[in-house]
Amino acid sequence: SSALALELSLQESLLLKSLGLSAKPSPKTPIPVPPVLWRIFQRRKTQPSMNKEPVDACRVEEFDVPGDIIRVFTDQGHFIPKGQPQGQLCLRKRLYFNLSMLEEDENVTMAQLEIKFHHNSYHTSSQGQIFELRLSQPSQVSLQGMPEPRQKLLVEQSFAQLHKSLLFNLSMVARDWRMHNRNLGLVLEVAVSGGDEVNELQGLCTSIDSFLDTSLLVVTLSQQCQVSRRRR
Amino acid sequence: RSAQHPPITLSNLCRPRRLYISFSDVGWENWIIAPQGYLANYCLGECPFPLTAELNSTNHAILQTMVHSLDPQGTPQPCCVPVRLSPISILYYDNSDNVVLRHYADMVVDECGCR
Repeated sequence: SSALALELSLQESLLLKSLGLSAKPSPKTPIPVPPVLWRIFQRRKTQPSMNKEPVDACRVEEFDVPGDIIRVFTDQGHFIPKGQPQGQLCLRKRLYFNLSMLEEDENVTMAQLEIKFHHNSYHTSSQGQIFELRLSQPSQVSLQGMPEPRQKLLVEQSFAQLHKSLLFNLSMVARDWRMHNRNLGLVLEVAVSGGDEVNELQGLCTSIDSFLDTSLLVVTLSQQCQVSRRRR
Repeated sequence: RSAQHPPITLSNLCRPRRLYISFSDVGWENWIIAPQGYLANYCLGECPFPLTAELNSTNHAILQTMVHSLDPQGTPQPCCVPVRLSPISILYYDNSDNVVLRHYADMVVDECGCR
């Protein structure tokens, strides 16, 4: 029976390897399935399997990019003290996504950052006041874990209202993390400006307290798919 | 020389047979989120002489059955194997507890053939 158990274990590890896994996962604190992944999964499940045209298993139609693996990474970064007031800084947070799970032979074809808030801020902002969102990439991190002043600005956008969900294309950044094997994360800042009264701006800042979380959706093309695409 | 084979009927010709794979049966229910199982199927059946077009045979398989009919001991019949497979998507937790949706090729047997 021990020989059989050993053989079964070997077979299992061979299959897990072909599925792209180093070991059998055992999730400790399973997170809820992101709705976008459920939607894609359900849509694929309902597609008839005997179509005249075979489904391209190496393309993610929903995003119109090549790929066969879609991952959603949760943010592991911490909030950063706001420090000296610069305008009215409401939120400052380090974003960190551990992409080390990606295998060597996977190519990143898309990376999309989602910043989520509990609710829209339509009712809180008044005329003339705007939210400013900045996303930057630190080039160095100090010993205290604080980003050094040298930062590359990736996104700077102003909004009259903040929406529940904001999406940003970070494909180039994710490819850069992979290529240089160096991921120092990102820094997210949200500020308000344009109001006359400090109290008014502080009131607007409280609407940012509805900040929920961020996640990074990454689409990759595995070696297996790259070979089959070339063959076709 | 005559081969000792049971009579060939339509029911024992090479074709896909129903096989439902349940991920809980292999102890994977903790990390595979969906599906809980799927209809994978398998191929089983005879590839007798003469091979017909319905058996999805290759020219090589046709010749092999001819040789087999002349020398049943020395040459086996062609094998009944999958010739068309389709992919499925699996939603699972990886080794870092991230949720992953992956499209896997060659998971479902759609057609079998004598090869």
